[in-house]
Amino acid sequence: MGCFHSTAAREFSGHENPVKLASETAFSVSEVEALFELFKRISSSVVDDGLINKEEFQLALFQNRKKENLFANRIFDLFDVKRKGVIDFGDFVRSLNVFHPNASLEDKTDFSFRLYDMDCTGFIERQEVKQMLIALLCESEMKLADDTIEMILDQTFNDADVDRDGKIDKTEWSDFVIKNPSLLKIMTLPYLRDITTTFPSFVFNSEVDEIAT
Amino acid sequence: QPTSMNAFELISMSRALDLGNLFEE
Repeated sequence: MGCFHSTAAREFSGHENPVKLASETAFSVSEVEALFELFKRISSSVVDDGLINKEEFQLALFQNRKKENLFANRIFDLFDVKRKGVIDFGDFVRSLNVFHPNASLEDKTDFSFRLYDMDCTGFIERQEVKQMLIALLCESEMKLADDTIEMILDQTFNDADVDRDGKIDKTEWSDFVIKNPSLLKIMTLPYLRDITTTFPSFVFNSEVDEIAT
Repeated sequence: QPTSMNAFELISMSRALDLGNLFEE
């Protein structure tokens, strides 16, 4: 656990305490504090209100605040745990925690299932996957004939939709990602293992002395 | 070759799904 100077406490006023967040995640207190520097940078990039809105999120992802993107919208909605239309610091840290190398495979599988269950029906449906595939093709300016897209969808559902009901349920998804582990590559950010060395620019503000635990 | 990939392999190539971009200056 880390001790926390009053100046740093002021720094975090109005935000969840990093010692509490560290106790609930795979991050150390100093890593939570480093994430706070990142959070401050993103949350003040358009409106300096201590919250990340969708424009700021898009700006951070694409360096373009006006770039609407299906996937960015979905990730934003999943990070916006309290459904306020903005991401606060606690949501930011807890959501990024799933991307930590030490986070459980189950948490990563669950997050990725919710990510692709665009309509929140509890199933990943063929139409949703087609919508995402077309969005990816547009984003990367790749062109595929419609029957090629249908062939890819056929093959995907042939592999994933074991009970052939036309949609992928949570169990089928878990089995599918076990057979295709590369699908969870997006769910791990290796440098979250030690942000304080990978992002030294965030450390100089650090005011939390980690007491050896 | 896209046709040999499953849809999710293609979808996961989206820039928006690489949250490492959040950390870029």
